[in-house]
Amino acid sequence: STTTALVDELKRVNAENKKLSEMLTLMCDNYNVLRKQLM
Amino acid sequence: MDCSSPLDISLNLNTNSFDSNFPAKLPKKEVKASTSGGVESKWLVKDKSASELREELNRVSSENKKIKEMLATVWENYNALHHHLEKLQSQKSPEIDHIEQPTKKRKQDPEEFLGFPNGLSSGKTENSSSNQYHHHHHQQHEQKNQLLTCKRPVTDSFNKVKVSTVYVPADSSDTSLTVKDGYQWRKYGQKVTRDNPSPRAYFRCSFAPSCPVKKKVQRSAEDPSILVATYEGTHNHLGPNASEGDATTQVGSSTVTLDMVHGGHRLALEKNKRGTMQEVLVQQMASSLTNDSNFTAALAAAITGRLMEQSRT
Repeated sequence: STTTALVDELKRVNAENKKLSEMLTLMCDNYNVLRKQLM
Repeated sequence: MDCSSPLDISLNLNTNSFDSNFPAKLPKKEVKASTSGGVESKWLVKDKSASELREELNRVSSENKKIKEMLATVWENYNALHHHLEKLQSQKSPEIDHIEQPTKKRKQDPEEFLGFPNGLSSGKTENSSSNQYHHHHHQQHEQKNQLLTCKRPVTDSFNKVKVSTVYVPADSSDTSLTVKDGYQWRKYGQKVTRDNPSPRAYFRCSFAPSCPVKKKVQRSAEDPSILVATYEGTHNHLGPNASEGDATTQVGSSTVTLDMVHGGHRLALEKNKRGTMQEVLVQQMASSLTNDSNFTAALAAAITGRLMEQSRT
């Protein structure tokens, strides 16, 4: 059961990582749009 | 970040300490957590020991933390850049910016603009009872909210609106700030500006919201007998009195100036011009008639006949 809990937690953190990465990508895209406007 | 200082537009993400495949420099399209694939396969290994799983969990968690830090940094930089851009824009056209603020509030859904994945958007993740999860979840939600607060379509503010200005003489006792231009307007605001003791009135075309044209009317600071009407945008319909020379049909030119600031002087000049023109016309007619021998003869005959009649009576 410990292993199952760990695997579940790992899944959750991993999914969160993925979403945060996507957010970061979007944020970077938006940042670049702004930067191009300024240049 | 202080916007007045020369703005450093690099993101300065400390990626050296980050052991994943994050880009060292922006822009980069692909940002991926390096463990996504690796961990997945490890879940499937049934005989994976608990210590190894813990180790993996720690590693992924630390990676998670670093991504969050990066995200916070990007957000800060984005915000700074955004403020800087807004400042520049307001310097360019402070009045337009001020008026457009209410419309900016009616922005499109920021999540839509950002295109967040649905799972994150709704804040739903896998179920877990651990405190760590709740902490992470809360942090993530907070960061998402932070991100959302700074979002709006950056390209919208770059749409150019055609602006034209019209100067109209007005009775100084008239406080209605009405400029008759053939269109119907709905007043939606009035404010006192720093540079002018007279208030400025804001109007929208009565066909709004389908017609985007706006009008600002204010007395000239130099000459209060002149109303300065500034039109923004182009009517997408015909005016009720289109033939009356509506001001906004001249929108093509950036500024239409009917110089009536020195009205009296100008009118006197106009009168002089007209008088001179009439004199010249009369002289031209006289010379052309005297050069015409038939006309001279007819005139002489008429005068002679008249004289003869008078002498008879």
